[in-house]
Amino acid sequence: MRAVAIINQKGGVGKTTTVANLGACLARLGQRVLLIDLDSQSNLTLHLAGEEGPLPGPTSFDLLVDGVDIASAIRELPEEQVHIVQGSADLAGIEQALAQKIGREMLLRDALADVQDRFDIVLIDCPPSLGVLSLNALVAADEVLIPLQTEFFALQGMTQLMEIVDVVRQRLNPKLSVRGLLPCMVDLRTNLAHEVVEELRAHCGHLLLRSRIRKNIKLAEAPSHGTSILRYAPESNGADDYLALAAELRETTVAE
Amino acid sequence: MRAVAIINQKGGVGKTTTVANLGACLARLGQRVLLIDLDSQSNLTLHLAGEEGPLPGPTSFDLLVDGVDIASAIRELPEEQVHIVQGSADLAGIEQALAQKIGREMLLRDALADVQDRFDIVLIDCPPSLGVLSLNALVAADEVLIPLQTEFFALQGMTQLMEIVDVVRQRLNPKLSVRGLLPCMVDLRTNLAHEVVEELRAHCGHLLLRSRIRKNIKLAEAPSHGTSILRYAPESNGADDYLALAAELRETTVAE
Ligand SMILES: Nc1ncnc2c1ncn2[C@@H]1O[C@H](COP(=O)(O)OP(=O)(O)OP(=O)(O)O)[C@@H](O)[C@H]1O
Ligand SMILES: Nc1ncnc2c1ncn2[C@@H]1O[C@H](COP(=O)(O)OP(=O)(O)OP(=O)(O)O)[C@@H](O)[C@H]1O
Ligand SMILES: [Mg+2]
Ligand SMILES: [Mg+2]
Repeated sequence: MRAVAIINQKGGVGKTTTVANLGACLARLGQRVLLIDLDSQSNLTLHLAGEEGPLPGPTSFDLLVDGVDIASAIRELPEEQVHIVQGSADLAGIEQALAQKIGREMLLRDALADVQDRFDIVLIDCPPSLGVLSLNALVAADEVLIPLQTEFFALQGMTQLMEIVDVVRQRLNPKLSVRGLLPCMVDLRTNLAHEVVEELRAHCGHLLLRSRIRKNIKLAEAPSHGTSILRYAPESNGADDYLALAAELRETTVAE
Repeated sequence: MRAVAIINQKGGVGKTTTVANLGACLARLGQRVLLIDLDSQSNLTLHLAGEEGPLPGPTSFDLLVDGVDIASAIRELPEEQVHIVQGSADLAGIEQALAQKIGREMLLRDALADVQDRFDIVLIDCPPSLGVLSLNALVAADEVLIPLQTEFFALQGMTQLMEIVDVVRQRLNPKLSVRGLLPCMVDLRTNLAHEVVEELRAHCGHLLLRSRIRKNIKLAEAPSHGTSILRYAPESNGADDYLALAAELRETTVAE
């Protein structure tokens, strides 16, 4: 099983949209997919929860704080052919809840060890911060996928994030590698987008994925219907772009 | 002196853009303005730092953790006619740094007490979370201004945020009131924006400000020049919208 942390401490860059839609696309390509919602907003849970909304039962908060058996926290979303560990508003207080816990950054890694054979890939949706939840994701992950907007603030946070990834790799998780940077909400009609993409290519060209997610109103509408882009607008640019991303990520070279 | 917390735990909704530009517009209207950057990304500092970038000296981290004299942390930005307490990457570790500190939510309120007579208004830029930094902002503030995007996830976080504001008002800061909800990046060409504005009007119409900030590429370009919209594109929709917001907020009824 591969574990991928979708992370960027800058807010509103497309993390949740990427986890929801990439997850659905990988499932369409035949992968057994588990999604983990680590955000107190539970946007991922809401995005894919469908008509009936979030399901009862243990959440990612219960998993980390009370150590409930992960199998009891996994919910099936049959229409999207994925499984999910839902988020919870309680996650807003996670820093205090875990402050005294020994090895607090390893909790998610240990929980996921129990489902290694059940899934092919796990996607972890991180909140917009570099606190204990994002650290849990980085320790549990094999790879890091970094969505970013093609706007001025995109480059500012990269340095800090890369430093944190390096520290986690040295101290807690030697297998952690950066899979790539994913430009999201790209609108190439503006000069700003071109300038930022050029600057990304100059600073970290080797990390830029081939895939680009274009700005597409259908991607912003899909969550209000509780579905992925594949079910909401299968012919849209949004569906095409996320299917292309899923194909690119399937190419992972084993040697990495 | 009035203190306003610009807050929304949803990421990328326009908090920093609002603090930077509303601050510059209030200064243009003759107010003595202090801005506080509480985000570890220091996007507010970068937005207004101009050519030479962030200035040396104490930051908001030093203010909260080491209790440095606020006067030593205040920097003047003469081109924008505002003063600022800059952010710092160290803020990413603020939860641990303040975990054992008695009255850790009151630190900013106490620091600001020393400059009550020096400024007319303080705007506090919050990170996209409801941790100890946002709590410091809510305890120090008289009013809360909530920027939000006209997209599906906008309404989801409102309930949680309002609950936190209520708890802070009851337990820590009885004067705290919600000044209003500010729709940002509004693009009324899409159905989604109309739907969300209608839903906001139905759920919390009395809290909606009259002002709207339209989507405007000049607002996204201004930070890469280190200036407010007033200096970068004074004739743009962005400048008009933030000047109108500044005028609306000047109308604060004393009786509130
Ligand atoms: N390619 C796209 N085109 C148009 N809208 C998009 C696209 N990707 C995301 N969005 C919209 O932009 C907003 C921000 O996206 P999203 O919530 O996925 O970001 P995030 O990084 O998860 O935010 P947060 O930091 O709050 O967790 C949402 O309203 C979403 O619907
Ligand atoms: N009205 C607008 N029109 C166009 N672009 C905008 C507008 N307001 C903000 N932006 C751009 O949208 C992005 C998000 O805005 P901003 O960084 O101010 O949000 P934020 O809420 O402070 O984010 P965070 O949660 O990360 O602190 C930025 O790239 C900004 O330049
Ligand atoms: Mg998200
Ligand atoms: Mg911000």
